[in-house]
Amino acid sequence: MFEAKMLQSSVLKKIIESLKDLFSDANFDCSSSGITLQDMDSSHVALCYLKLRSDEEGFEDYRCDRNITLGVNLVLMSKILKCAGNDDVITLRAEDEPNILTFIFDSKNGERVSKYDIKLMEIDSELLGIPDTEYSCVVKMPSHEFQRICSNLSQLGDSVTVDCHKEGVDFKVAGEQGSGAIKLKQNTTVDKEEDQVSVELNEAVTQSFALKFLCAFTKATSLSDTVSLSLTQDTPIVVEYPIAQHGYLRFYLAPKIEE
Amino acid sequence: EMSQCSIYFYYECF
Repeated sequence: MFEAKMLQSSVLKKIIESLKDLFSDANFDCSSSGITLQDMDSSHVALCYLKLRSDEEGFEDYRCDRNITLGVNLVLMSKILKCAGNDDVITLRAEDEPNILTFIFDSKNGERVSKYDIKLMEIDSELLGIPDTEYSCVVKMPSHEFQRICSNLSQLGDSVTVDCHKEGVDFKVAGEQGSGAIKLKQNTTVDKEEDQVSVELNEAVTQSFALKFLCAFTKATSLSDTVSLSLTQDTPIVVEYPIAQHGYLRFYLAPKIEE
Repeated sequence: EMSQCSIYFYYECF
């Protein structure tokens, strides 16, 4: 038996909304330690990795008697989650050898209980081994700032060059009709931590990435006030959104290189 | 001209 009671359905709604356009079908791997999801986009350029820990406060109850994999169409899951109020408590339930995933939405005032079942899918997905590595540069910034940068630069071109150096981080785009550059300086003196821009630098990195994917990742902006970008030369960028009281959502994007 | 790398190129499949 698997049963996970999440205090805020809005968290799961935001997660699925941020994933469903790039990653249509995904396996939720459930174990006693929590729920993980790894999925690649159809072009095999980007990867997402979600971790929701069972011992975090976001789960009121969590039970998973044996490891199970729940193959779900995320577009369908998004439709089901739209039936839940943002303040509803949501319970996910499945049997040990499941072919159905049940969603139960309890309204805050206890006056309405909704139950939806969806059929599970057999998803033959490949898992990639992502090593724990130290990155040359880790930039932490307000998530809305990163969203704005990606959105603004995507008006002019397809690729952004991210240049991390000791003074800060530069984002540059060069298209057929024009070019743009946004320079973010390190700023750790502002009062609120979530408004700070910090750069941990071991080695300078300059690398280009497809804006289409970075813009898609920023659909997760509402999950977190901050986002971190981890870079090492000639490896994928990691864009991480912490999820308070649950864990994190990470996106990995392979770089673009000069031909 | 830039070309897009695949994520397979960086991480091992298992």
